[in-house]
Amino acid sequence: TQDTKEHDEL
Amino acid sequence: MNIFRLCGDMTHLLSVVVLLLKIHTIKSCAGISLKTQELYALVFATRYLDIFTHHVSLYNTVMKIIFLGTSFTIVWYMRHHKVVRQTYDKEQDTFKHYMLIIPCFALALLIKTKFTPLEVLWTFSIYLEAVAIFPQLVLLQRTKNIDNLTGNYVFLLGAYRGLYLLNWIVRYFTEKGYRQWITWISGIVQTALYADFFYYYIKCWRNNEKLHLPS
Repeated sequence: TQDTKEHDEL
Repeated sequence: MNIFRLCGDMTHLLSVVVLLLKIHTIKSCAGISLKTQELYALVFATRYLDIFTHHVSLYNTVMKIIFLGTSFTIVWYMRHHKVVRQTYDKEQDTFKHYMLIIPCFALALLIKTKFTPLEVLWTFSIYLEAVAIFPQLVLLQRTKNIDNLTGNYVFLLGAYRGLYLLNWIVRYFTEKGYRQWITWISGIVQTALYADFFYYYIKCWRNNEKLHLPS
């Protein structure tokens, strides 16, 4: 699995 | 940023305010697990290592500083404050940190998106946050008289996770190609850990009883 988003949550 | 994400963050912030109110104003940390608080400090310390290198928004940066500062402040109060530390239920708070830290770190080495130090530590923080409430839940179960502030603190923490789930659902349907499996699965596990607590919290609240958990 590849996560697509940069870490933009806290 | 959608409304659920904002409400989730605000609920998280409110939980910290409630805890600090108890510790700073009432000068008591009875019923609060130092183990859980230390794990949260470690969660934020490992997750927000990117605070100066990875800019998302002013909002994110400010919130990161708040969560880092308050988590270490709470640990300091519980460990070192002359009055507060005497109210800590040390004998009851027996959970061992390493039982959560080691498996989470091992899992972060195995399942992560990129094999870089920052990325592995970020993933570790996500796994650790999911289970960090565990010592607190064990302590609650051992506590005969759970005071309102402690009960509300745990309730707010659980609500924050629930709101994040709703935020992910919204993002999934509104943002093209958005997926983050590691965060989602950890978040579901984390929220599920509160299910039992929520059940008794709401039950006691509806019956106008003081919160107590069956042991």
